[in-house]
Amino acid sequence: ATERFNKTFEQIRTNFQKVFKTLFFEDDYCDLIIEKDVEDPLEARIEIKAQPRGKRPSGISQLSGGEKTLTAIALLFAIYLVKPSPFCVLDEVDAPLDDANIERFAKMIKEFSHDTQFIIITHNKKTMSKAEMMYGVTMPETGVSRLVGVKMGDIEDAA
Amino acid sequence: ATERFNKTFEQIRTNFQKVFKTLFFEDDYCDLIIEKDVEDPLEARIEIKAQPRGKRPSGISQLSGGEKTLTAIALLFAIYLVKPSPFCVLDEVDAPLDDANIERFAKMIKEFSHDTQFIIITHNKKTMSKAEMMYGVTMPETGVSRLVGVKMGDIEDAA
Amino acid sequence: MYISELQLQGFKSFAHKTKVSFDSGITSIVGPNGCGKSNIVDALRWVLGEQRPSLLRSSAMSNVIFNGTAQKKALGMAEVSLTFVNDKGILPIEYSEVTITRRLYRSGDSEYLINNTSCRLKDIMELFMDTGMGSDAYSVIELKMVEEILNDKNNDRRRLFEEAA
Amino acid sequence: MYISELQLQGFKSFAHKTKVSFDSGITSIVGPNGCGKSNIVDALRWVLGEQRPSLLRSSAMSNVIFNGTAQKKALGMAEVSLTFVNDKGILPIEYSEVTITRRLYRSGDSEYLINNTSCRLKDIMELFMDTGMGSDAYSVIELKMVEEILNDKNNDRRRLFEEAA
Ligand SMILES: Nc1ncnc2c1ncn2[C@@H]1O[C@H](COP(=O)(O)OP(=O)(O)OP(=O)(O)O)[C@@H](O)[C@H]1O
Ligand SMILES: Nc1ncnc2c1ncn2[C@@H]1O[C@H](COP(=O)(O)OP(=O)(O)OP(=O)(O)O)[C@@H](O)[C@H]1O
Ligand SMILES: [Mg+2]
Ligand SMILES: [Mg+2]
Repeated sequence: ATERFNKTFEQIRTNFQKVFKTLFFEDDYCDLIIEKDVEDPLEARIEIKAQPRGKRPSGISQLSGGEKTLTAIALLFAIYLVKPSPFCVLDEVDAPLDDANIERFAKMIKEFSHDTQFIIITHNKKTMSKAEMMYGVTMPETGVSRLVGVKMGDIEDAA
Repeated sequence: ATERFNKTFEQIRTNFQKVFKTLFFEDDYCDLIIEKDVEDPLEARIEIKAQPRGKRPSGISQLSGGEKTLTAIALLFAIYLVKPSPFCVLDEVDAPLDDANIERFAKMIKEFSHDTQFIIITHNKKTMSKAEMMYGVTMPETGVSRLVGVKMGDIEDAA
Repeated sequence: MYISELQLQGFKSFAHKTKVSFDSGITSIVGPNGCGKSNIVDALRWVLGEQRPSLLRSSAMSNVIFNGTAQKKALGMAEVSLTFVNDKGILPIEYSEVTITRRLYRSGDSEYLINNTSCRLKDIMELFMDTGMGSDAYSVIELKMVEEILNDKNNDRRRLFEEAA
Repeated sequence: MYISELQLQGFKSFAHKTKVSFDSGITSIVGPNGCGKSNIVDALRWVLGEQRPSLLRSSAMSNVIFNGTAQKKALGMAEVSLTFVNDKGILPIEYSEVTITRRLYRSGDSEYLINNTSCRLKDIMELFMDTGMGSDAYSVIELKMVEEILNDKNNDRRRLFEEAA
């Protein structure tokens, strides 16, 4: 079992570094490290190291709200890529991001969408515009949801 | 001490209902209820009841992300109003809100800004435009922050 | 393999029969706060066999059934169907399209179906074994998880790695 | 009473001396991710006497001192000053303007000043007694608190009510 865990850990680590560099900059440093010298190796913690844009934070707790979100998305996505699941749902993960990071996030999704099916819930016009298909959900009657197909041209007022 | 607690509780409850109705609709039901019949009355929990826009959720856990955020803001603000503190900082609390709710949120802040000083951190253009004074923070040199004064006219590219 | 259509009826705020078709690439869902977007995500988790009400933002599983509004009475049943296109033959079944259905009645009875034939939950779980499609293996990423995976209380981060192994 | 100016130097990402003037109504702070907006909020908590590093997103208090970048060396001290306009005479002091200052050196020494005269932390706390301005009584509302106050683990909600009483 430890054999399999270590193999999966290495795969996630490689994915994490790949996704992290697409979301931040190519030469930014990041890593996943298993704690050494612990009593019970099966409970050893996994530490995240992330230094976006050449900064030197003393730990991930010093990162900003947007930097934490991108780092967590990179890790969650790295774990997702290890399992062969055909679809991935993202529910408003782009809310804390500024315009530049939304652009990078949407580009990353577009790149991965050749092998993975994405369902993205968002309020942001830049993210919604990357989709091939788009739905609007409304509540014309209190408490009862209705679905409407939205043409790409209507994006302006869909937010 | 219980005497004072009950008095404060009633004040927070009145504030909560007032703020909740400004953020949602005038006739929406909301309340704060102290648990009855508990062994230790000093540990009795406080339950939040919230039924936005005439819906009947079985509890606050069924509310949507945006409805939860507005309900929590109403409660945190109701607690803040009980203490005479002169300033209130809001750090990106408008991120999960859609355009209509941002408008309502920004209107509420504007109304309360006669007695309370607000410092609002946001990425949203509608919220930033309600301010009398605005600052942009940038990082021209990696890792070193700089402050720039922003004129109201420059809002378009400040997000 | 990808999902082509989701059909909901009586599930949470979807009182009426609603069909959502998905693109094999990116499908986006937009709309105001509280209108039902995350309820669609809950429907996906549910039809794939999710048994924990807390992951569906509910205290009891019966809360997924439409519980009425001021104008409309509560319904007695929730039904969700999900159709897959089995283009790469990943599912151990000879059809090119597979539809799974889950129903729950107020009485507490539940039904599961594969291509309109009644079956057990175990059959659906076996169908998806090793395809990564079982209810906890597919992937939903939401903002709440960001704080959880970074704070790493009770060594949760390691659990996620172990689940993937 | 309201705050009119905040001055930072060597505090987190603010290596250079920076002055922020506030309006008595609404002041908004905008800018890209990671540029230093929330660091300004941390500076406000700190100068008001905050003693818990965890509330300043740090593991140790010395982490609030600018710790350098690839181009710039770390600094040896962090200093923050906050100026109040005492227009309603709420503060028990005869001046119409009051400035408090806090400094921290790498050595661990810290200094507090009121209107440029050295004092103890206790003097600052006494100045603000009952004005709601002590470091835990002023108010910062952030998104993380939304989940905490709604989930109510360990009866946190009640604690907040008790603190206000
Ligand atoms: N069983 C049910 N019957 C009727 N309505 C329900 C039921 N369960 C949940 N709801 C309602 O559905 C609404 C929540 O919808 P949902 O969480 O999908 O919103 P959303 O579109 O994701 O919004 P946001 O953008 O704020 O996240 C709530 O207002 C809730 O009252
Ligand atoms: N002592 C320090 N010295 C230098 N830089 C620091 C120090 N402490 C924190 N930082 C840096 O400050 C940055 C965080 O800034 P902050 O949290 O204010 O961003 P923000 O503008 O709020 O961004 P967001 O919009 O993403 O929330 C981090 O990148 C962190 O590395
Ligand atoms: Mg939602
Ligand atoms: Mg921030």
